[in-house]
Amino acid sequence: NELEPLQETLGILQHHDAVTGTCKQFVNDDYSRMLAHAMKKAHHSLVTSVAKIIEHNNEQRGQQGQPMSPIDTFIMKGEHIFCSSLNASHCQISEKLDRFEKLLIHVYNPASHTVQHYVQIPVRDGRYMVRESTGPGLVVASQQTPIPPAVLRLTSIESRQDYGVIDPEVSKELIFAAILPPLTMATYIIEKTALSSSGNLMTSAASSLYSSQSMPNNNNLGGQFLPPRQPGGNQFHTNANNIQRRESIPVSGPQLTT
Amino acid sequence: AKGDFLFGNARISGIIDQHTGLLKGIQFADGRRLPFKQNFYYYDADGKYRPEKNSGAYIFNPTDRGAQRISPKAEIEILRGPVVEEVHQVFSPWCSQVIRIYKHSDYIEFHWLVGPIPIQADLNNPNLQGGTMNQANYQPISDNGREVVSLYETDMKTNGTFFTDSNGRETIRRLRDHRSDYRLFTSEHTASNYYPITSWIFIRDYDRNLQLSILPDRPQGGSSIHDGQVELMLHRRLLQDDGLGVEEPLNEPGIDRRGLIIRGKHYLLIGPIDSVIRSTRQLSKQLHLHPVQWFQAPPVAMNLGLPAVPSSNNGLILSSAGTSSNLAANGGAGSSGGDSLSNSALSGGSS
Repeated sequence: NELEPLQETLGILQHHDAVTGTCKQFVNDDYSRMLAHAMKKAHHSLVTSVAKIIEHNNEQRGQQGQPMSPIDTFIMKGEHIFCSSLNASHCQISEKLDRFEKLLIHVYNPASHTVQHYVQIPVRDGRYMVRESTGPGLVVASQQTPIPPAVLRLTSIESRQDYGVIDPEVSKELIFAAILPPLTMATYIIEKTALSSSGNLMTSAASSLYSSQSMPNNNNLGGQFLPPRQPGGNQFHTNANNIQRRESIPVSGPQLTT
Repeated sequence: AKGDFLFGNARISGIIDQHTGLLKGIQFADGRRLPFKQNFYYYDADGKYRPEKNSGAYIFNPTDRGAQRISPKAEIEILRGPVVEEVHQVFSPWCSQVIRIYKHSDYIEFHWLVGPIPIQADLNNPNLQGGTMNQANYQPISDNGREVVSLYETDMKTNGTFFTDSNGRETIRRLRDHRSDYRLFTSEHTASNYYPITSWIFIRDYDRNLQLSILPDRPQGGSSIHDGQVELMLHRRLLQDDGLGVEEPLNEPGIDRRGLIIRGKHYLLIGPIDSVIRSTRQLSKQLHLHPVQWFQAPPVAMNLGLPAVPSSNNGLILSSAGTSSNLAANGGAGSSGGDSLSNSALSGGSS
């Protein structure tokens, strides 16, 4: 009964008026209302099915004598939050992330092949670190880019709707690449490490891991990972003696340094 | 900087014209360059001359003026980083875009934002004055509404042919001003060449073995009105009903009674026909089965069981040169790292 409302709603929305938006205003609003309500109910079934995936994985691990990891325990018990205004660069929970707080972001891949998906979430100004939730928790290369003013105006309208205030500090989007195995989910941990963002915290360890990460062969990915150009901000690099620097492929034409 | 700006990755780069801030070319991994432009245009909705055929819910009927450019130039900001290089463009208070090229991708992402499309009534609306609504930066608009498209232009020889998909499966070959099952006589040159685009639209230049594919993130109307061009309709705001059923114009008020603001993405693939066909199909599947993401906020004190991130000072310690003695005393800068400096060098004089 969790998926049924969504199935019924999408059945109604097959109507040409709904597909093309050529319907009266209040009919259009009613379509949006039905869809939002049905999506909310369907989210719950996504969470329960993910719990089953984790349970299954842990049973296998249990047979090998490995205990359930604290993250999996928390995923099973913690509250799951969906942000439906991400396309307006608005997500209350990521915008409120404060120093030393962590945020788990789960990305489920419904396709039957490995996918590289760029996650973009709105954050306050500050420095963030993204790690994988499995194994040694490798640091994933991430970057912050400013949210365009036109979108901020949009976001301010949304946030005014959500919690009555316009949050002036939300001005950046955190971007990182998630490699998603087929038909399952990947979890990343985002941690705010400092209040001021003087450039991206980009450890060369992360950069080399990012480039040497087992890129799926069926995607034409791979290629050289170019050490990031110094954009004028100060990129923080830990020492990386044992990491072979990849020579950058010269791209002809004038190079901007900032 | 002198000359145009280059942004992208090792496989594909965009060339931004330094005078207009618009995309003016694409550079491939082997250094070859292809003239390429992208800009936003709008059609004025007809209605003055033939009221019975307004652009509306069931009709796309622009005036014969053709598509007009929203702005001949854009204010830009170029950002480079380890994951993505992007160009932020502002064309007008109600039209902006971010062009992104990710480090390991072979497509170009156009993240556009259009709206609220200005109409004459806005200028007289008291609670919309100030900010972006003031008269200065609004081009007065016909009171029939506007239909905004994103236009991609190349110098490819396409002989009036373009290809659109049908429900993300088969591809249909389209010929401009032509129908395969009857002889077409039309007075609406633009509207009769518009087709529904569910997943992809592409054009080909067989002599140069080039294919340009555009994948929208939602179904849109699209066409190739001139050779080497592809346009997709992003947003419409129409003030006259077309009298075919809705009995209401498509003037959807957003928040503050302004027009709706729409944001979306186009993905552009360009290159040899075989590889672009494969990438188009793969990317269309990825867009259709888009990953779902959601969040959890563990308590601050909770230990997630991950090892600490290797701290950044194993092997690299920076200290002011004046205190070389205590550097030598505590083992020197390079004691634990690969590039260890010999203590004698330190004690002999850190400079």
